[in-house]
Amino acid sequence: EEDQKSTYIVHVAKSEMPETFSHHSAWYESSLKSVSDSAEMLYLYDNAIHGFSTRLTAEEARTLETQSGILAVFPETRFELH
Amino acid sequence: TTRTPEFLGLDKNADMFPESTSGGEVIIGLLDTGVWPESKSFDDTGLGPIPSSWKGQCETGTNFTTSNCNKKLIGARYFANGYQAATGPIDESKESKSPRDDDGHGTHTASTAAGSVVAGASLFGYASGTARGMANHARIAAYKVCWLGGCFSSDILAAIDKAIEDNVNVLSLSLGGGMSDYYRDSIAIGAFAAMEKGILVSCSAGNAGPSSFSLSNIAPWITTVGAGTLDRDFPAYVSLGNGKNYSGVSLYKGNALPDSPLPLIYAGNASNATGGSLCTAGTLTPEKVAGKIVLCDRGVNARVQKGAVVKAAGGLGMVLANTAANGEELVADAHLLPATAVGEKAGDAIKSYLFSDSQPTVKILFEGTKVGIQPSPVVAAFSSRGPNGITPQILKPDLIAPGVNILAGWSKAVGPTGLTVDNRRVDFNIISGTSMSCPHVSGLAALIKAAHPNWSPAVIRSALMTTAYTAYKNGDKLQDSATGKPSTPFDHGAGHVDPVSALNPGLVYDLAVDDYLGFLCAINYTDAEINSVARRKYQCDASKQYSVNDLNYPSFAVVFQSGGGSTVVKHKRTLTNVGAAGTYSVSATSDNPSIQISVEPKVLSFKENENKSYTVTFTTSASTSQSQNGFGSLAWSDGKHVVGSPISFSW
Repeated sequence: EEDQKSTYIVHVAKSEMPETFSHHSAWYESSLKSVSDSAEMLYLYDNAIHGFSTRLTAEEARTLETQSGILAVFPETRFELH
Repeated sequence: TTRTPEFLGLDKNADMFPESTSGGEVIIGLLDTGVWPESKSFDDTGLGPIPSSWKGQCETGTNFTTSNCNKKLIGARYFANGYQAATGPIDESKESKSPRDDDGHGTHTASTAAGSVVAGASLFGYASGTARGMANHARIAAYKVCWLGGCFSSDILAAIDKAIEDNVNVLSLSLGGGMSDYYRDSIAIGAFAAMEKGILVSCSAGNAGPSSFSLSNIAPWITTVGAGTLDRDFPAYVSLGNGKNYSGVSLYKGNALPDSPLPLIYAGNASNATGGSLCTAGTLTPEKVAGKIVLCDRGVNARVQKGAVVKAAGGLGMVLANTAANGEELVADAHLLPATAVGEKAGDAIKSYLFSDSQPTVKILFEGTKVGIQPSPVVAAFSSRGPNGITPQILKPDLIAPGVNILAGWSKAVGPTGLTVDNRRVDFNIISGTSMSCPHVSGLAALIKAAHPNWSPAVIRSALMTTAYTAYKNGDKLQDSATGKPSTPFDHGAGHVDPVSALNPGLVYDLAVDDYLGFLCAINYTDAEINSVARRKYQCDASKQYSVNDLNYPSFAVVFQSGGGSTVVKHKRTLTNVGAAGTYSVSATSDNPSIQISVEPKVLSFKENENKSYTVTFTTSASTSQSQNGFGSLAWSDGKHVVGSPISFSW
């Protein structure tokens, strides 16, 4: 189960972007790559949240949450029609 | 929809809504199952150019091209990255990898909110009339986020992200999950960003009623919509061999049953399975049900699926009986075989006859459509109920709107039951849910936005809430279908929407982003949690006393400490005059004699556009160690307007 990948929503404190990055997408990508070589972004969010969604193992998600500028890493939830 | 425009008074007051001019400037975005663009509800005849503010587009994909959009359906996008990541690539032989609606739900909600006028609409002749959306000149943007495998939060967030960028004015979400903290809830977070951009976000409250604490989409910056009935019914009577008749409802159209009574059998006696009375797939014994009408209990599987199960087993018809979970609420379905749904009491009486008669027989008599049913509206039993489990000091749902037996546009990819065995194809379908009430409010909000372009989402919601009604014309209180008794603010919120009054509410409760940030401070969110919701570093002022009770909400949810002696709770509010100058007096009532309500000041005089604040003090002498609820109301009136607020009391 630890190795199984799930989708996570990653919330980022955009204002904390290091000056070494010229664009927040590069920073997000770098943060992601620091915990997983293979993970790719499903979406990069600019308006609804600051952050992105990606597929990670539970361990990778926990590690990502400790990275500077990462506010929260939440597992994806499933909604239903009413 | 047919009937709801009349039920809401839109037909007689069309001149009050400047729809034909500014209405066309309002864009409603719907996050749903997509759209069936060929529906007549999306005909763009008579609409002017697409608003210049619009930045969205029509995406191409399976059986969907840019030419499927027009001046009514101005945007259509789909979001499937999260879905595909979780479940694998979309099988395009089973569902369209495009904005096309293979389900019907999205077409129904979009046409309810803003469908064009379609004469001669009906489902098999039921609910016939001229169909139209609430804001029939508004533009529609469909964001497909729900697929065969469900609706995933990564896709929903992406759709909200895009809808904000596209410049929609109203967002309508007829979907949800359970209650969760706002900082974890993708819809709540996305809605916050939308609200900041002036977008009103209207969401369904959920269909988990009548249980308490069953709401979803309860963030205070969301308009949370419960469901009520219309004054329309589709009676289909059960006539038993003992001469007794019971009323039910049905949308069945097809081969009629023989005139002579047919044998009746209880599904529980025609099955070897545990829970055989529920008519779940493969549980009925064909030899026992062949040639008979089968009585099935409601629950567990879909109502229409029970009919399909009976049909597959050789049954000729079905009586679907409510249990205690649904009480007397009747929801009509377009069953595949002659069938009617009856309430719990009728169901019990029919079962009693079944068990006592050695050769029980029955006839089902279909009566078509009846209007003028009273009382109406009645709160739907399925409509989710408060209290608010996350922030008890915010009363939810906000209001109710029509959500039972609603006729609106449908997808040609699926039959009216949604079952794979249903090969019928229809232009319109009749379905029920808070999914149906939500787009009513989204459309009505668009109407108000068209009339008052500068009103904030909070002001529009306030107008809808403070003018909502809680009593019938004869003065009796709105009823709850689940109990047959008067409903409470935990069921109906501020009451049933009254769009004509909402156009001219007199006074409103406004809320700005800073108010909501203060609210997040008041509920002790950490800096990171606030940053997740608000997308900014916001430091709560340690020297400031934040109080949820002071959020300028159009309703009051008073929470007393239990176990104590006299308890005092203060709520502060600010009213803004959006009408002519006037003097308003306050009145307040409580159904609990142990509660005193004091308002200061008791009279407020307003100039045009002026703000005035007041404080309400709720005092209880009741000492209770148990959880209890009570209800009341507060209203400001100048003799012309009544600015009403519901109150709930909880210990």
